[in-house]
Amino acid sequence: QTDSITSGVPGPFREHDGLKSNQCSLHPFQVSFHQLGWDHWIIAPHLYTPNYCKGICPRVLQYGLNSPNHAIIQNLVNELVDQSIPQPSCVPYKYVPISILLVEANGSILYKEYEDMIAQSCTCR
Amino acid sequence: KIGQPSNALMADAPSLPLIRELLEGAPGKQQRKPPVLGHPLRYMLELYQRSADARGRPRENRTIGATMVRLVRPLADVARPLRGPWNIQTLDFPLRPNQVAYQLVQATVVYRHQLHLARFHLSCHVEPWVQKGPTNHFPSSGGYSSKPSMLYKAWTEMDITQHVQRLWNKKGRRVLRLYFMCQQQKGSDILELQWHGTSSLDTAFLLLYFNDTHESVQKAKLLPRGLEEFMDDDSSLLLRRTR
Repeated sequence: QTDSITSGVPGPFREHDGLKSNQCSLHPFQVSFHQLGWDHWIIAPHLYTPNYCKGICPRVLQYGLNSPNHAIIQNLVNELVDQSIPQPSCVPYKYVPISILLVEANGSILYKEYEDMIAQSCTCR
Repeated sequence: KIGQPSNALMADAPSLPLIRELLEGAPGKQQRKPPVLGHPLRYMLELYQRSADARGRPRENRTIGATMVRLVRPLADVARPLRGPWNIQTLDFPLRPNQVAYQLVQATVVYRHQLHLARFHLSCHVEPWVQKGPTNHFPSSGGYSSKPSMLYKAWTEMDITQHVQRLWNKKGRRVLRLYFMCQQQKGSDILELQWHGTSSLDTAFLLLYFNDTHESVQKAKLLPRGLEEFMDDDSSLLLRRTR
């Protein structure tokens, strides 16, 4: 039961019940295809919002973070067994696709849906 | 690596699928062919706006029915000698192979059914070229469903999926040949008609609709038999143990 574990594991999280600002979370981020150097073959859209995940993974992985069991175990290993084993990382959990209108090398115009292009949520794993 | 050309940047990580695809598909700046302007580009922009929102997110209610649509330009337009009231332009469309993971689900030829050439007002339609027997003669296949184009009143969209699919599975170089046939509306002979002033892009272009079979194949592989029908969008939920 996580209650028994948390009472035994010291950490900043125990002091605050809510999420701290530096904890793993989704950060909005927008670029233009011009910045990526792709504007000479991408017609639309002009702007692209990939977002990104950043933050530390709390010692106790709340249910909302959708972390797999392995992440909990890796945390405990880092804390109780071997600190050279890294804590779980804050990475995207869910993605959504993006539609792109582009010009191919032979001049054809292509509408294409690319999967996993926008991070929609984050997890620790 | 600011300032380096983006292609060089991408070369560092060829193993990532998207980047590899971009390396193969994206034209380099110097190689870029002039963009297809005019009706084809406007048609694709309209199709894009109907299928994706301003941020590029695919619309939930999109009716496109495919994850990839390619607009193909005709290779050449050859005006055939006059024969009776008809004037015929031969249009050849290259059917280039795709990445393996895409399957052709629809093919539509979009053409101008009303044409003004010089002082002539013409009505036109398209006939796929079908080889019948050792001597190929003028096709009269018909039976293709047509509808007014979503973009221009003077244009028509004709569904030629079955015809193209027969060609699609052939080996070697595949070219779809269409006849673009015009008749002066009053039915009299057309004299001195100057086709050559008309670019084939002004008369017809081909749309090929593909679906990405890769994802569905992967999902089918991962799931034990009999579970597929329970599969919903959140497939990873099905595979994870609840805590």
